[in-house]
Amino acid sequence: YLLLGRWRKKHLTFRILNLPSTLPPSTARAALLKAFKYWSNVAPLTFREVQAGWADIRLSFHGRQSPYCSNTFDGPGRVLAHADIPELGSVHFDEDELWTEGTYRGVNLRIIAAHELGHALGLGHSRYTQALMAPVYAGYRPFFKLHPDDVAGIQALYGKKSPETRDKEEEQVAVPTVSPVTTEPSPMPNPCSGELDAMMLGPRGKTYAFRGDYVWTVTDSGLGPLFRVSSLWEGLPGNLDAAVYSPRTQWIHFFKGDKVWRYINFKMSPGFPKKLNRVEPNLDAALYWPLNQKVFLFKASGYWQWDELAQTDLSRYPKPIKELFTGVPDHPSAALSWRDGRVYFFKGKEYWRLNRQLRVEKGYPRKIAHNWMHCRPQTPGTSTSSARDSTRSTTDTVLDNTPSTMYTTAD
Amino acid sequence: RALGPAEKEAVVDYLLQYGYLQKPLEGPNHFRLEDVTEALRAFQEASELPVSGQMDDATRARMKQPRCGLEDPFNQKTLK
Repeated sequence: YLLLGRWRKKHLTFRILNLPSTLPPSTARAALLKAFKYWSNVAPLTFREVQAGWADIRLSFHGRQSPYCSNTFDGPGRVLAHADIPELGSVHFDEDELWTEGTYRGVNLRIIAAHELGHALGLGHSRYTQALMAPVYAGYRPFFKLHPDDVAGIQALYGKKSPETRDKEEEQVAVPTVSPVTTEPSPMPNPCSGELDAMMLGPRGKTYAFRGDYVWTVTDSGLGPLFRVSSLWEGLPGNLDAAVYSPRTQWIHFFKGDKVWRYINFKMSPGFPKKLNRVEPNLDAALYWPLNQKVFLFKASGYWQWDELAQTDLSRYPKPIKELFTGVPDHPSAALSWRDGRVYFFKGKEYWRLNRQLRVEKGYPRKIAHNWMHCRPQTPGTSTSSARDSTRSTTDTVLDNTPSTMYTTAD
Repeated sequence: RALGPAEKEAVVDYLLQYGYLQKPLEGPNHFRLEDVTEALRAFQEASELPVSGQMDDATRARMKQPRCGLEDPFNQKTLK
């Protein structure tokens, strides 16, 4: 074994920032929690999960692009994951791998996670090719356990697990070394379903799509990984009604039920969430219109026009959507003003594009899954024309939206 | 057989990426043949392959296997 560093404490927190789309969330979580257990079984270490805020060890999945990791991955195969040594704590997995559990197919998430946690705890690569800390993945082993070299390495760093530590751990039966999840997240959505709760053109021109408890980014070359909403915007619930970012104030407003949350980037503004009192609850959609720098809120067949910085008399609202936005449906599920200067409305699986006169353009509605979420249509041979016409690159990464590729069933 | 330029570059990239070859501190990556041979020997030994310092099919296959992105500390010289 090789020692690369060590934590000055033995009771560490961890946070799972997002999960792979190839495994049911509960299976992926169980694999990650078990990976911690391999190490806490042989050394006086405890790992406590936190759902928000800072954590010593942070696990996440990203692909060829990542806003927070310069060490990008290389697609399926070759590099599977990487991690920082103590006391940095980041552990990254390649989201393009076929992460599996309980099968020889794909790459076993539990074993790779245990390896990367070895690095995050201070171990380097082992020369024993059968050791967990060997650099090359030796494949799925149904009765996997640590190699003596792995155990010797971690105990060289943190000592042996003495009986009293074990007793102490037993005492902590109320708080096990790896606390189970408190809230079972809603099932991870399939972006290829085309269904949306909200869409937002956020800071730095990033397009965010919200569905259930999850959010993902939409880029011209593909989709970002799915994150839990609360992982990015701490304190924000899922199943949102609407989301809107205003470049004028830098404020992001999220709406759900009779409440409104305000963030600047990912930090909640003091005093929020607040109760909605001058517009109706349970909004459908929201957008910022750069031409008059106002925020528009939509519900059913009506809209409100809101000046964030002035006392707006909203008593004359709601006004009929159709008066201003010609040709759009009532009860939209989402709306946004996009980088191309046009306004988009989304409803069900379809979307409408409006010109600068706020009139729906010819040839709409079109399919969200096909033109925004890069999903290949069911019928073979049709080209992936770009919904936003020339603004999208032709080398689209398409998601195969046949359900089987979204989940690998564990045996 | 002699390595083509593309394969030679791929092998050198792999040995560099995983710590078998030390990136020279000054100037571009011109490696002496003996440096590459020594790095390849270290990789073959660590991979429990026949240690020849030459590229062979077993070594080529091993380099294609899925692995962790962190470096390997198996070449004593680069480890120092």
